[in-house]
Parts: sequence; structure tokens; C-alpha cells
Amino acid sequence: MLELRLVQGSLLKKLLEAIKDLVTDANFDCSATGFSLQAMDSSHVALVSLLLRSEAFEHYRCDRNISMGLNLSNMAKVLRCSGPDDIITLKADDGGDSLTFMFESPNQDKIADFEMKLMDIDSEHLGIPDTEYQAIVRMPSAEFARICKDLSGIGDTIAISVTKEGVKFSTRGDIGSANIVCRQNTSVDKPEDATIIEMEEPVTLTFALRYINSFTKATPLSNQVTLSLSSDLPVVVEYKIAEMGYIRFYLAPKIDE
Amino acid sequence: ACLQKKIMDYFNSE
Repeated sequence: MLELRLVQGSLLKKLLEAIKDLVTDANFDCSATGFSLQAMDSSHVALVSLLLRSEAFEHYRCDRNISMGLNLSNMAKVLRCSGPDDIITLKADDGGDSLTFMFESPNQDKIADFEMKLMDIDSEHLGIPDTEYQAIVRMPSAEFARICKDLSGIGDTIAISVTKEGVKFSTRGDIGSANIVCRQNTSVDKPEDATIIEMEEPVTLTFALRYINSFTKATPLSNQVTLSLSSDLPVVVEYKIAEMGYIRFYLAPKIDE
Repeated sequence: ACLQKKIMDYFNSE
């Protein structure tokens, strides 16, 4: 038996909006740790890993580990039927072939339930080693989204370069080129407005901009985004969900032939 | 020319 009650139901809605265009079908795994997903995009260039810890739920019952295959675009459609302040409860029976979503309005005057059929999905689970990154940049997530959107009007790739001067985002296209430099800035009124750069060594990596742009759909989940970079390794773009979990996107870099 | 690496080139299947 699975029964998960999420008072801040909008979190689940935002998570689905963040991944539905990147991944078509995926398995949601439920264990004592929490509700999680790991999936690759269809080109196997990007990987998304998300976790909502069991503590994020007001009620968390998961009698045994369960993997539920779902079409994410359909799941997003179901979640869009919930109100912005609704409490969402997920329910599934052991060995069942469906997942039930229950939406309760905050004052309990409206209760809706939607049942979705589960799918069998063959998915490869990748082991992601713990790595010390050469550079870690924390910055306002809205600022990062704005930069990615602006650069995508100019070129198809984004070079992210971290030096002691700051972090530079660059692109180049038919109409010309663009560089945006963000310097470390900790003298802000609110901590979420800070830009913090931790650098062991300078690093520059180039990525397909359309993927990075797609990751920024997670912006409503967190005021800050963290970029972790090392030479010849996928970048990690992480949005922390308060104390409750995270969504991490990994993207393989482009390599000069 | 730039070569797009795949994510499996970095992370192994468990």
C-alpha cells in the first residue's frame, strides 16, 4: 500500500512542469527515503534526478519499495486539474496497475480524484559518483533563466566559464556573439539574491543551450540555482526544494573534436 | 566541430 499526502501539492505540479518536456515516460520510485525519479531525455544527453524526501509529506506510507511507470505529459495534465493551494494525496495498491491522485481544496469543500494507468517502462538506472567539482556557482534562479533565454536568441550553444573574475555565459551565432559576466555578490539584502562562486580551478564547458533552457523550467521551485562544473564532466544544474528535496539536471558537455 | 557526448559516457549503469 502506498499513500503519500503532500500538503504543498503545488510542489509536485511544479516538478512535473519542469521535466515533462525533457522526459516522455519515467518510473517514479517510492521507498522509505522518499519519492524519487531518475530518467534520461530521449537523446541520452541529459539526465534528471529528483527527490521529495519522506519528511516533505504530512503522511508517508510506503509498505515496500515500488516503481511506478507514468507518462509525464499525461501526469502533468492530471496535476493541472489541482488548485494552487490543494493538498495532493497519491495512492496505489500493492500489485495494482494504477495510481490515484486525490486533490483536496484547503477548506475541504472540493475533493477530486483522478486515476492514471501505470505503464511498464524499461529504464536504465545510472550510478552517479560523488565528485568534487572544480567550480560551484550559486546564483538567483530567475537571473540564470533570464541569461539562458537571452542567449538563446543569439546562438545554440552556451559556454559557461568560471574564473576568479566571475562566471561568464557566452554564445555565438549567425548574427554575432554575446557574453554575460556575473560577479560574486554577497552584499545583498536577501540571501536568495546572492551570487556565490567557489572555485578550485578555472573551468570552461560548452553545452547545447536548448537543454539548459529546458532545465530553467524548474525556476519556480527555488529562488537559487547551483551550477557544479568540472572539466570533461556533465554540469549539474540543481534546484533545491527548501528542506524537502531537490531536482538535479545533468548535461553532457560538447567536446571539440 | 563539436561532438555531443552522451550521459552514459560518464555514468555507469547500476
